[in-house]
Amino acid sequence: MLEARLEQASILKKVVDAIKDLVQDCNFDCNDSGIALQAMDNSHVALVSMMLKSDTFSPFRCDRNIALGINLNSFQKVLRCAQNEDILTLKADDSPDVVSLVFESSEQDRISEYDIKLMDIDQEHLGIPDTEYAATITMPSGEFQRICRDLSALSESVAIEAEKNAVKFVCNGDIGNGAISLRNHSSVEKPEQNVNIELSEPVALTFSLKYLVNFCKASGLSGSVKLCLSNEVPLLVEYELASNSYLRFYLAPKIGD
Amino acid sequence: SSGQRTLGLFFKKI
Repeated sequence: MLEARLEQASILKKVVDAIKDLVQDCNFDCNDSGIALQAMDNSHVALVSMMLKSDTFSPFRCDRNIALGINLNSFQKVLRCAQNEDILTLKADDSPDVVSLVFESSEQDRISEYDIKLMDIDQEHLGIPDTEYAATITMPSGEFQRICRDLSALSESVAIEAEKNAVKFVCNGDIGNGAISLRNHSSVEKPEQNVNIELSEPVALTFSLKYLVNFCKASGLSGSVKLCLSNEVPLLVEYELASNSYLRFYLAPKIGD
Repeated sequence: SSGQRTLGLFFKKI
């Protein structure tokens, strides 16, 4: 059986809020290492990969591999019934028909109990190769969100160009063009504004802004975001969570004209 | 839209 207790319901609420417009039904794969999810969007252009390690929970117990097939719209409805600071416990049997959620207020003597009916989901699983990326950019997640939103007003696509010490986001649209350049930046006083660009070779790739704007819904999960790029491979956008957990998005590039 | 590749070109099904 599965029993997983989260100190703060907000983590799961934010994860589901961040991915539910990209994927609708997905399996939460539970085993002794934690709870994982991998799902592609309908067009097979973007992929979500979530890992909530067992250390994220306290306690965490899962004796067998259990796949919880959940409709994310339903999941979101139930998670909205939890206060952000509630303690959240997920429970399921070994061959479950439902997943149970218990929300407990640490300050009040309130216990809320919900069940969500599970679905059988036949999901394709993709093997993602370990990649040494040519460019890894760490930047404030809010900054990345703003860039994507701003440029999406002008164009469907953005070119991300990483070169020594700088990364440039460039778009060409019907009404005009836009370009935002960021340089390596590190401040002791405001580390949350740091930009770090690690580069082994220059990279230039073009991506659909519609998907990037969607990924940025995860910005509330982490103050910083990591963009990993290599020529001719999908972009990795990673939000790191506590205890080595993460929410990752992969996006296939567009080819030039 | 035009020019958009899919992930199947890069990641294999397992």
